[in-house]
Amino acid sequence: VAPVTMNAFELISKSQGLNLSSLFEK
Amino acid sequence: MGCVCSTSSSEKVKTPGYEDPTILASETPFTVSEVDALYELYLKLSNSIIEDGLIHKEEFQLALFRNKNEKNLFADRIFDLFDVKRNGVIEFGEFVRSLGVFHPNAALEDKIAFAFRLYDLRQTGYIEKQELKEMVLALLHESDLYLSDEMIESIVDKTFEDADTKEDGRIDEDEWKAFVSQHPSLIKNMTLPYLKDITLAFPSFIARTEVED
Repeated sequence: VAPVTMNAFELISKSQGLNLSSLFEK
Repeated sequence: MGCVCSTSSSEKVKTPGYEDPTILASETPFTVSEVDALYELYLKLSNSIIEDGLIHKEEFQLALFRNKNEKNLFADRIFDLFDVKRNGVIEFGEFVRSLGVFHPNAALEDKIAFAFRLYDLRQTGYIEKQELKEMVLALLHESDLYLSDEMIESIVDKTFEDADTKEDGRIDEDEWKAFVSQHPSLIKNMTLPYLKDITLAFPSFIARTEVED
């Protein structure tokens, strides 16, 4: 089911490009 | 005839953009030990492809995606915001000051402002509808998800209905602040709990310094 009720910023904030915790992975 | 040659690790490993950890700690939520630990991480990232002690975009992408050729709109934006001098590389001071915004103790307003600049793709001072659509498309592409154009338009329109309270077709910083206060989860990714434990994650720099001192 498409997340049509989700706001666009919420969707965007899930991007891997915004997940800086990856920088700390060994 | 005596030659006083320093062998401390902190002198051996200075990179071109190295800055005094005491100063960086005074300007950020980090302690001096945490800045030292971040330097350990910085050295690793900044020498992963080009061994010049500066973080290039490919190195940043490699750390984020394990793939230096991955193109990602958001990683590009983060890189550009970290690269304050706009010289194509992230220097150590830029790295620490920018990561400071992601510290759990950093001011909420700094996190909100950083996220606004992130989403203001063309740096006009506003988040425009076209930019928001572009970001949704980038996210869908990255996730291999498909939504029809009508659905995307519907999501973007609904978001603007909620966020663009002045109804001028763009979201300004005040509207963004108000929207985030209603939806705090939107800046969840602006906090990295990991930064509180950075000295545990990268203890070798500190341990080595103490031994040599």
